[in-house]
Order: sequence, then C-alpha cells, then structure tokens
Amino acid sequence: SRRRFKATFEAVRDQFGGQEGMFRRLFGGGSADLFLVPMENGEIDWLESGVEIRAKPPGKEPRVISQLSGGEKTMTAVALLMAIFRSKPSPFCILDEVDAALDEANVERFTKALGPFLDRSHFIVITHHKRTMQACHELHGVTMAERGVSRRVTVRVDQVGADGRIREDALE
Amino acid sequence: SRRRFKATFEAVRDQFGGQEGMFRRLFGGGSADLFLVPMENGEIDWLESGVEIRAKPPGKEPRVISQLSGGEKTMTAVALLMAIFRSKPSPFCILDEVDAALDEANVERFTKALGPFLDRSHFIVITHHKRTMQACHELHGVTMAERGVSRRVTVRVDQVGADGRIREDALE
Amino acid sequence: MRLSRLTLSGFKSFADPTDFRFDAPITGIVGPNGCGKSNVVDAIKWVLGERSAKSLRGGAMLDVIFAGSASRKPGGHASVTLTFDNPRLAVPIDRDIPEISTEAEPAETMDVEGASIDGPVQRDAVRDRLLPVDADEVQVERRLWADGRSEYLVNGRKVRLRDVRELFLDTGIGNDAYCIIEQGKVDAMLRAHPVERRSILEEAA
Amino acid sequence: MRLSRLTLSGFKSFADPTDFRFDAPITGIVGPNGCGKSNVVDAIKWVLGERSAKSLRGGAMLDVIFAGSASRKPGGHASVTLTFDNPRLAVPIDRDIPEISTEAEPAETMDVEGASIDGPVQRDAVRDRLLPVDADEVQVERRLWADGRSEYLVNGRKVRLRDVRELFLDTGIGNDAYCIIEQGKVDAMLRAHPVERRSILEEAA
Ligand SMILES: Nc1ncnc2c1ncn2[C@@H]1O[C@H](COP(=O)(O)OP(=O)(O)OP(=O)(O)O)[C@@H](O)[C@H]1O
Ligand SMILES: Nc1ncnc2c1ncn2[C@@H]1O[C@H](COP(=O)(O)OP(=O)(O)OP(=O)(O)O)[C@@H](O)[C@H]1O
Ligand SMILES: [Mg+2]
Ligand SMILES: [Mg+2]
Repeated sequence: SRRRFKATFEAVRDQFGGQEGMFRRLFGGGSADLFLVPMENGEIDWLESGVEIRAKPPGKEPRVISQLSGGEKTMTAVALLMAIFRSKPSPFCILDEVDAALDEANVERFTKALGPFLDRSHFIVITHHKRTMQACHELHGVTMAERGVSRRVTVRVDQVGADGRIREDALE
Repeated sequence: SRRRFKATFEAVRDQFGGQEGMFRRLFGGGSADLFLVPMENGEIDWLESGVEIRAKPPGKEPRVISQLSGGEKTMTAVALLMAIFRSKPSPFCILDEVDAALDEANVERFTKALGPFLDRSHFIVITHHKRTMQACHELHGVTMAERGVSRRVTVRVDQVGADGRIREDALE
Repeated sequence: MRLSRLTLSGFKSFADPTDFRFDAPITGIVGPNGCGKSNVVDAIKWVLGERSAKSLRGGAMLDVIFAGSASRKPGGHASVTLTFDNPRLAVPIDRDIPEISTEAEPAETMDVEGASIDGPVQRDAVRDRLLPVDADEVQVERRLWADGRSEYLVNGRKVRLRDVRELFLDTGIGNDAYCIIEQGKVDAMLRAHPVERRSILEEAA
Repeated sequence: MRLSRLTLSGFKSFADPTDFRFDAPITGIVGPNGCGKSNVVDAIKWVLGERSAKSLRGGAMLDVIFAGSASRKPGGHASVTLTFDNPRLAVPIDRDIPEISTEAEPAETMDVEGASIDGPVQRDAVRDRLLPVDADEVQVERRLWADGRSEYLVNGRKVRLRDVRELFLDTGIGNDAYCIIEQGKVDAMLRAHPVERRSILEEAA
C-alpha cells in the first residue's frame, strides 16, 4: 500500500543518506540521497515512481553514479543494502564476495559496518580477503581434496594460506 | 571474408583448447573447445553461425559454462583472450582488475601466463593484488592526496601498503 | 528465529551429506576458486523455493543434482535442509492473516501420491513463535530426483511450495530477497533501472 | 610499434597535466579505490575514438572534462595524447589499400574553421613503418572544450576521426578492441551471446 511504501522509503532514505546514515559511515563523510523520479507529467507518484540514487564521496562531485569507481560503487551499494536492512532486518544475510573490488582500507570499513547489526541478525560471508576472514568469528573451509567433490572442514584464519588454500593440517 | 574468418577461428580454437593451448596452461589440465552453432537448418554457416564455448576444469563435468565458479569463469575468459591475442597480437593490452575474483594460486598462474607474450606486446595491468604487483616490472601509483584530483607517483612494490595505499615516502 | 544449520546431500558439487552450522555472529566461508562456496548460496536459494534454473547458474533444474566427477558416478537425487531455531516468544506477535488463494499449485510440488497436503503452517494458531509452526526447531527441506519428481517438507511433513513461501512471509527471508547477495551482483541495485529499485524497496515495506 | 607514453590534462580526475610512461614489459597501475586508475583506461579509449559517453561511464561526453573538486574550479577543456614509437622496419609491409569512403564525417571532428583536412596518414606511401606516418614517433591527441568543440591531431596536425581509425587499421588497436579489458568485464566474452562472440573473433581476423 502507498502508506507503507512511503514509510519504508523515508526510513531507508534517512538510514542511507542521513547525517548518521550508512553512506557517511562507510565513506567517512560525503553525502548521499534517494529520491523518487517524477512521472511524465512532472508529478511524483508514490505508487509508480522509480527510485534514483545520488552519491557523493567526500571531496568529489560526480554528476551521475555511473562515474563512481568500482570500489565506490560497491561501498555505495553496501551502504544502501545496510540501510534497507536497518529498516527491515532479516534474521540472516548472505554476502558472496561483495569485497572483491575493495582495497584493504575499504574492506576494513565494510567489516566494521557489520557490527551494529549483530544484535538482530547474523552474517554468512564468502571471501578471499584475509582482512574479512579476520573479522569472522568462525570459518568454514570448503575443499575439493577429491577432485570435483566438495567437502567442509573447520579452519582457523591462520590455517588459510595467503592463497586461500586450506593448509594440510586442517584437512583432518 | 569467409576464408579469413575460418583461418582465425581454427587458429584461436587451437590456441584455446589445444593440448598446448591457453586453457590447459591456466588450469594445469582439463579440456576446452570452441565450436560454431548450427543454424536453424542444422547446417554450420561460416558467415553467420555464432560461437559456443565448452570448458572443463580438471576433474569436473560442467554441462554449461554458466555452472563454472566466478574464478573459473575469469580464468576461462583470460585463456580465450590470450588465445585471440596469440593469433592476432596487438602492440599493447590493458587489463583493469581482471584478477578481482581470483585466489592467490590463480593470480600466480595468470601472471605467469603473460610471459610468452612479452616478446611482441606489453601489458598495462591495474590491480589490488600484491602478487600481481610483484609480477610487474614497473609500478605507477595514482593518488588523490588532494581530494578529487588524481596525481601519478612512481612506486616500488614495497611502498604500496597492504591496503593498496601508497605510503607517504613515495609521495615526493 | 535464527538460521542454525544447512545440510546438503547430492546437491551440485556436494556429493556426500555435508553440514554447515551457523552459530557465530559472522561466519566466513573460504576456499580456493571452484571449490563449492557459491554452491552453498545456490543451495539456500533453492530450498527457499527458487524455481529458475538460470538463477542457479544451470541449464535445467536437474543440473542441481550431483553430476558426477572423475571418480564418482552422477547422483540420483539432491536434498537440502535448512534448520531454524524457533523459540517461544515472551510477547505474542500480531500476524496479518493473508487470504489463502485456492488456485491449484503447479504440479511440481504435489505429493508423490497426488494427495493435497494439510499445511503445518498454522498462521493464526501459533502467535508465540516467529515462524508459525508450533515447534522449537523448524526444518525446511527440498528434494529432487533424477526423474524430475520433487517435494518440499517442513519438519518431515510434505508441504506445497506455497506453504514454504507462507512460512517466511514478512520475515525478510526468501529465495530472491535483499538478504542474499550473489557473487558479482553487489552493485545490482545501482545498475538497476529506477523502477526495478522501487520493487526491491517494496519488498522491504 | 610500441605505446610509450600517455599524457592527460583536464581529463576526468586528472586536473593537472599528468604523464604515464610505459617502458616496461608489464607496467602496473596501483592505488586505493576511487583514485583514478580506471580513468586512465577511459582516457586511452577516448583518444582512440570512443564516441559513446556511456561506455566512458558518463552521462554526456562533456563529463570527461575535469568537473571540479572541493578545492578547484571545473576545467575548461580535456586533452589526452598517446605517443607511439614508430621505427623504420627492416622489411617493408605489404599494406592493403582500403577504399576510402567519401561520406562526410560527423561535424564533431571538423576543423574549427570547417576546412577539410589533408590526412597525414599516407597508407601506401609509407611501407617501412608499422604506423603509416613517416616519423619515428607518432602522437595522437584528442581535445574537447566545455563549449562542445573537439578535435583530433596526429603529430600536431588536425585530422578527422576517420584518419585516426585508419591509422590503426589492422594493428589490433581500437577503442573497443579485444586488447582493452575494462573493470568488471573480463568474462564479457563468456556472458555474450554466441553471435556477439563471433563479431569479436571477426575483429581479430
Ligand atoms: N550438479 C553439479 N555436480 C557437480 N559439480 C557441479 C554441479 N554444478 C556445479 N558444479 C561445479 O561446482 C563448481 C563451482 O562451484 P562454486 O561456484 O561454488 O565455486 P566457488 O567456491 O564459489 O569458487 P569462486 O571462488 O571461483 O567463486 C564448478 O566447477 C562446477 O563445475
Ligand atoms: N569529469 C570528472 N571530473 C572529476 N572527477 C571525475 C570525473 N569523472 C569521474 N571522476 C571521478 O573519478 C573517480 C573514479 O575514478 P576511477 O574509476 O578511475 O577509480 P579507480 O582508481 O579505478 O578505483 P577502483 O579501485 O575503485 O576501481 C570517481 O570518484 C569520480 O567521481
Ligand atoms: Mg563463488
Ligand atoms: Mg577502477
């Protein structure tokens, strides 16, 4: 219904672009916003209008979000996802290599941003980044010791080699 | 013309899926192939038919290439690119974070695969992976010491921090 | 209500029964390229009702059954089970009671003998648990055989796909919900068309 | 024939004149997220004749001009130059002489006074160099002003876009050639439709 969408939109907008919102938290500043795209007649229609995103990393003036870099796009998308999550938390969240385009400094900010959500949800994170592994409380290793057949082993961060391979000692 | 396409197709096919082809070199085994898709009438048309890819990492039996993992797709695509490159080298090749989905072992295989091409071409590689940086003969750092304004500095691998940031001592 | 465990057997590269426990606030899954990490995500989407083979990176739905390897024959069926903790709540929930549409379910989830199934999901009867099932633990299972037969089960009882979807109504859980971000799709929301972005927000409304 | 240098000025985030030399077999470009690495790739595509703003990640072509920052005013024009070594060859090349089409070039590359330009590209005259220009070094430059005027230059002389394309004919170099792999697009060949894959192979034929 219209009323519910409006309430969710306003909540997500604030959680995303507000002063204390996820964008400023992930970028350490800057500004972001969500707005509804007017219809052909120039009016905003709460039931039909699409949603546009504006994102300005600190000190930059991109006109459109397509000008953002690969890493900036990832961080903006994660900020928006977290904003939605804050207004409607789900019991768990699965993230499959969302940190692939991030440099180490942004990996650090990303893992720190998960903190405030842990009272209501838990995260399952697939990654190749050592820093993200270090932020996990538990690690499951998946190996194909037998070619073509996946097996799960329990690992500690120090048993995952720099190359993501699981060291022999973890493969009971 | 038909004759030229056929010659290029056969050459790339062999460079990709042949015994000594790029696929087997990058995966350390397995098999791959390129084939033309028959038209509606069941015949292959050298002027119109599309190109299909088959790729089987060692010990696996994927029916379609969409079943491959993120890293396997990247390695297959790089193998195909290199095969095209071998049959028609261009003076330079620019690769923008092609190693983003790769684990360290595959980053190693990828950088080693560039070796045989260096007598005819040179590579410009954008990366966040330390291993790829170590395979470069020269490194250019790009910084935004002044927010929003890019500047180039010369760096050595040891001056690039784990977090991809360029350490102060390189910023003359 | 917490996702506490995932069990796969014969699903994609997981030929043998494999268990993943999720007891920690942040659980990492690691391993080299091609070892089976994203297959775990596909398994969770599948058991939650995913019906498109393409969105499970396959050609046909039967592609989720273990296809064999250099040393093993192809599997006969695939099975995935999700286990949720579902403790009694101090304060009962006020649940909307959705109208249950009476249109027939597609055949794929009919009970193997074709009988209609009395859902274990008692939406209005169970107000003191997050999942409307009167049990401390809720197990949702999906099975698929090589001959195409498939079934869904909740706590061991056969149900329809509609029952599974109803079970998770308003929880934020679903096979294409915003809480599952697939590999390479993190910036899908930025790349999407403005109207598509709207429908993602509507889901969270 | 080797790409030896790239010079950017006022192009995207490169407000000041910036030089990149490419003397090594493998040159790496590194730096944190958002610092300007992919803008370098956009610069190379642009000077080679890219005409789609979208494929340079912008809304309009004027978006390639430095748009200002917290501490600087927007730029007035963008300029990018590629420098190629073009030594004399021991063995002359047998070059096809393409038919030159006589359709008018789109206005964007007309000389600012509108005069037609006598191309420096002497395709059949220069057989002992890889690039058909009789010089040891070939510089290709593209400029764009905030008022929309734009021009191409080869070794300081104004040319048309068609001359630039002709210069690189059969070298494997081009703004959308297989030798430039943009960020996030490495598996584009795998995701492409079979007929699109064919056109990539045709380019290499
Ligand atoms: N039905 C099946 N039977 C057996 N193996 C399968 C089946 N479906 C997919 N696979 C295999 O699973 C592998 C892909 O696994 P997955 O995508 O989970 O890897 P990953 O660990 O996510 O790797 P990456 O780090 O590269 O993303 C492929 O090699 C594919 O051949
Ligand atoms: N015309 C312009 N003027 C000023 N800045 C611009 C202009 N166009 C793009 N930018 C800025 O350039 C930045 C993007 O740079 P780029 O994509 O090269 O980063 P990158 O180094 O590749 O980062 P990543 O590692 O995340 O991929 C954006 O922050 C964008 O705002
Ligand atoms: Mg994966
Ligand atoms: Mg980039």
